[in-house]
Amino acid sequence: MNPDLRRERAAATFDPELITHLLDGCPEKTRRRREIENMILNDPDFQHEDYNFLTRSERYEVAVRKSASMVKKMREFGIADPDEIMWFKKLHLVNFVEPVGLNYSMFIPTLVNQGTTAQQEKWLHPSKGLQIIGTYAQTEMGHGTHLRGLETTATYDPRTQEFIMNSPTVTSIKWWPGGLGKTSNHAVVLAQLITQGKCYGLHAFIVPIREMGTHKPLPGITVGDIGPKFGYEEMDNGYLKMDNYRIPRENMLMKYAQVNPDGTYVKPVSNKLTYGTMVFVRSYLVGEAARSLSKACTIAIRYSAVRRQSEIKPGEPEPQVLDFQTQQYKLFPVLATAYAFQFVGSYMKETYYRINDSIGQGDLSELPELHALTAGLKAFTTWTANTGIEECRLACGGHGYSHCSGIPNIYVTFTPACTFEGENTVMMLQTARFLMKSYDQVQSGKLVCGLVSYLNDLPSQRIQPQQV
Amino acid sequence: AVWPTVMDINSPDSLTEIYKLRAARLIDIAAKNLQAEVSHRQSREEAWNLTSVDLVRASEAHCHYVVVKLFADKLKIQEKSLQAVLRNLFFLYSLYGISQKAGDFLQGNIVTGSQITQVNQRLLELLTVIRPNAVALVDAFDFKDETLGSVLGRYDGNVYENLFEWAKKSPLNKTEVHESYYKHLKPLQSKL
Repeated sequence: MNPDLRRERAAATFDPELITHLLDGCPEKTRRRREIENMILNDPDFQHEDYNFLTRSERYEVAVRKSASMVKKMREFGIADPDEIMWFKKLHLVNFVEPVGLNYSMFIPTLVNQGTTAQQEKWLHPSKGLQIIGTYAQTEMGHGTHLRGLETTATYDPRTQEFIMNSPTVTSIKWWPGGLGKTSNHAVVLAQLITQGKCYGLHAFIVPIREMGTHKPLPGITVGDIGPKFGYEEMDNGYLKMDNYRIPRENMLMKYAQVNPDGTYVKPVSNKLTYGTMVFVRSYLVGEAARSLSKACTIAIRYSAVRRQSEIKPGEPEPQVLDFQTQQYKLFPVLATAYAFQFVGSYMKETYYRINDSIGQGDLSELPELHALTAGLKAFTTWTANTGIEECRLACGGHGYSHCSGIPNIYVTFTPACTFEGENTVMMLQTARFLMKSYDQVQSGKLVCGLVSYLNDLPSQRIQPQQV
Repeated sequence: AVWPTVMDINSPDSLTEIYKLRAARLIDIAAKNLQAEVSHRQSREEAWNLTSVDLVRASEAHCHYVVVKLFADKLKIQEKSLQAVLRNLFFLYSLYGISQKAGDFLQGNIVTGSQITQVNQRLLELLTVIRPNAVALVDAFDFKDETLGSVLGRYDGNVYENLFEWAKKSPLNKTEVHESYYKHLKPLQSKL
């Protein structure tokens, strides 16, 4: 052990283990997490060459191989709890991503949130076992966060009881979905539903894209990788073009909205329910912001305790870089932010599951605030974390620019969170819509509750004493 | 509007209140600007676009308040030995935010100029207070070296010898002389 780090640990005024338990939730969760981590670390199937030394194609190959062995091991180790799956994946992914990731983070949750029981029975089991490798195709080359602008169509044909999936323009080609290029054989496709000559807006459809067994693209499907990117090199972000491609009526996810065999449309209780998966992912991204920022902090603060540089008092040995006030001013607010976001991340997870349960019982009253809160906090935490990770990289001096530091990979793997699942500025404006609605409500004399209840006390809202 | 408050920089509740007032004020401003734009313009959408910078600021302030509030709430349920450490982090986070966004807090008299001076002074004191616990606080995140993927951030701190070993494994070092020398440089050199 480096003597400086040894001394640092001896000087602490508290036991880090107690905070580890707090961050995990309880000592038992810490124990279980470490148990899973050790299982993986000692498993030769998970050993591999340093990603930094591999070409893009090699990285993709290693990532797919590890994903395949991960599924087998999760089954072998009996890992099913969502937290445990996350621990399992996080460890062996290090600061990288996996081509089958969206099958678990998007395809399966969408199936559960928006599929009927029959649809879940048909597709859930094969997707958990990776017979079906699913992804989530929403973003198009010319359209992203503004969902109503998406051009892909699903036109219902009552004669054959099929939907005709079509990419009418080049800008409507699905673009970016993770794992779409070479890995997935199915996709949840978000498309404008058209039936009986009328458009009913965005709905979700299960679209087979590659033939089971041969993995070749199906007729009417053009699919491939979108090319090199700033990071995520091991991920085959892909494109998908559908040319009047027919799927059975049963492939529309119909938990909330339905299309009857004759083509009549039954509308959902709330059009916000299609957003269910996005709200889930956004609440998860708040936790990811905490995680990535915590990692960058860990690296920069440990290294700043090891690195000795220049002098504070002439003639004295080089001091630890962490003893310079400017270094502390760079890193400690970022450390405090990482802790703040850890607590927000766990709050968001609890809140999402609580409100999702009440939605399941038909109570949608908290959905608008949850939608606004996840949008705003996703933007706020990812923007701040993005800046903080770069601050940590710079605090490591020249070595921060090398992949030996690990921070460039943390940065390029995290920074897409500022634009995917809703570009941050648009997210903030969605939150603003909810805030303005709440403000107007208070102005009209009705009190608001929840995290915006402070608007009830606005001085300008109080009935001003009128001149008699 | 004047916002009646006295900030106590040693009280999590008082600091949470300060963030709440900042959010309320920025929402109030955005709403009034939106209403003014609506009355000038034909469409509410156009008015919305012309108020969107204020609207984003209001949302950011609301989110910042939510983060501070949740952090303060977390302090209330901690055992004594952790209280002090987490409180210092809370104060650092919330005071740093006031310092960075001082303009928002000074306008509307939520805090005074001398209070901002006090905030900045307390901030620097907190750096010294946190310094002895910095390494233990990142150890508490409990990332394994394999998860961090970093030679600089190794738990044992043996950075330099491992940095050299790491570099030696780079594919470019597989051969002492890269083949490109024989293909491109040697022919050139032999002609000189």
